[in-house]
Amino acid sequence: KGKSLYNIKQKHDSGIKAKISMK
Amino acid sequence: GRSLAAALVMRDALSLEEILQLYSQPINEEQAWAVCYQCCGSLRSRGRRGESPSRRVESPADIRIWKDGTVTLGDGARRPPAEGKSEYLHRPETEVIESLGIIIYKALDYGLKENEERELSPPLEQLIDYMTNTVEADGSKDEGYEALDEGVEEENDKGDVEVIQSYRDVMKLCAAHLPTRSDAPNHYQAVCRALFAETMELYTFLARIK
Repeated sequence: KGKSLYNIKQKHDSGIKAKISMK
Repeated sequence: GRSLAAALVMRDALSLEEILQLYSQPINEEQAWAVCYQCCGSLRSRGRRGESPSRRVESPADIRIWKDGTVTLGDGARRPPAEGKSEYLHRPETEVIESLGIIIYKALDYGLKENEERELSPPLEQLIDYMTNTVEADGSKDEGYEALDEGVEEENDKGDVEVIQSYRDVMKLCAAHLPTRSDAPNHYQAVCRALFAETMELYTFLARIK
């Protein structure tokens, strides 16, 4: 997989991904 | 391969799901802004034309990007309404906006592992945060009957949106993301038009190879 055009970080419990996955 | 390619050329809309699957990578941030703006724009004018009420966005298959750059909520995989629950109950705007925000976030997160998180620019993260944490309008700000021509792109409109209560609020936030707010309608339509065109190009190319 080529280098992605965005940065990836460790998922954070208080981050937006965690918030949305609880919806 | 040629007949499939020919069939594809006839297409004048693609679902966001098809786009994600074809590229097997997430949409970029500008596409996210554009789909939000264009989708809320069509929902807003649809509401004023008194067309059938919109439903929650359940999956990327529900979001259709058209050749001309407009974005609509389609029927996706037409599912019969669940027992006793009428699918066609009018969904408050805030509920449709919340569901749209969730699907757009998932399109930005497409293909990432469960423990990975994409770093979004603060304005886009804020937009999605606001969209997914809407507040029921108290009726005093009734979106439905606002003047049709009341644009969301007035330059002097400094009233920054703190809480999203209507499709118009989403559009205002998206317009504020641009250096010149009044460019929003043309700019975001162009981004969606390009998204459709580039995807069709790839689709047709792959079909020919097949």
